Amino acid sequence: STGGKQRNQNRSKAAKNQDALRVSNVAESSSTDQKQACKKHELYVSFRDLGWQDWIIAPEGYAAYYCEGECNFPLNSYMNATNHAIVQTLVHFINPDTVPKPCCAPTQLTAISVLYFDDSSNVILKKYRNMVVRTCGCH
Amino acid sequence: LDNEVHSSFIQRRLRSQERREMQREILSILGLPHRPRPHLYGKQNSAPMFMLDLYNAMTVEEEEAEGFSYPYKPIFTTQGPPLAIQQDSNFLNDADMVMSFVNLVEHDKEFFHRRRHHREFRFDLVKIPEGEAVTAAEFRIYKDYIRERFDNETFQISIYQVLQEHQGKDSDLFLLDTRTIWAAEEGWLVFDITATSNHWVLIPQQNLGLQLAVESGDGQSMNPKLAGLIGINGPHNKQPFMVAFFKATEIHLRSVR
Repeated sequence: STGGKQRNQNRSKAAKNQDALRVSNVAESSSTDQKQACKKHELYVSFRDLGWQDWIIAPEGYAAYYCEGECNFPLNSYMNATNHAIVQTLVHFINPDTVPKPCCAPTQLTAISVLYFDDSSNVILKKYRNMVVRTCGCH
Repeated sequence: LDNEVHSSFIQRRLRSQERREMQREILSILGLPHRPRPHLYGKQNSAPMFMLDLYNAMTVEEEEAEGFSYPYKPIFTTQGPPLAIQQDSNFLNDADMVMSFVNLVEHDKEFFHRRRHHREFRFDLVKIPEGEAVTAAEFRIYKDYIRERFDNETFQISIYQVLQEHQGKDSDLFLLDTRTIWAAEEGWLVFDITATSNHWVLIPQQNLGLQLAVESGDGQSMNPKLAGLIGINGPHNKQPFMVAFFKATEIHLRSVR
């Protein structure tokens, strides 16, 4: 319909603006108690420490990573926030008790390759795709 | 700042139980049922050195782009296992796994049936991890420079797949490849055995190995050693081996624990 819809739209727009304002107010307050922001942390896995250097030829170990930290509003400060994270954040603000905030998780993964002997002293070079975190972000 | 360890992460040595758990987890990620215990593992042997070249080439490759390419053109080089270098023949850029196989023939049996020298090679392809298909395979043998022959002398080297063995007489052979080389040349000879390897993977009981024969320029059968070909008794970094490239045919999912 035309008029009615128009009026409805105006009203709903005002209400929405009101909501948006409320959301951003709530958001502001939560960003003040900002803990560690979501980012990538290194965790080095040493094959030598595991006593495996006799059968693993390369690498000596590898830099694994893990993602840790808060995904606080405004999300656009996280270069890696996925589009969905913004939706998740808004719905979280509307229903904070039931809908969780976006979580800090990998947004890009890379492969690593391992060179090792098998039981028969054959040598295996294997590529493991999506094995290591390249970037973290808010999902 | 990026490398600071987050406060919730406690830095300490793993207890032995935790270490065993960690090992089990990583073995499961690597898709290994247990930790391998190779009996003879010389990292300076020809195959591990060749594979380490591949690993280094691939690691460089991974830094640049997601890919794994190994130039498949047989390369006759003058020094040890060639560095796997980028070439336009990115024949195997999506290989998930490369595997080298030790030659199982314990000693060079120079057969001299009816004036025909040849040398045998066997490789056990049964140990290929589940769900891998051979996309290419090659047999590599090193040729040394030999002083005793004239530089312009040539040898013809032929590689055969053994189809059937017979008691007391020559085996049935299928010619895979022939190469004519100069006596003065030195380096790795590479023979394509892709079809044979696929056949051996599909029908392991028909894996009767390879045979290598050498003929002098005037067609006489000759001892491969006199042509400078290094066998199982040669220096470790020049011993013959086989290498195969694989593509995963299924996604490896870890079992639920």
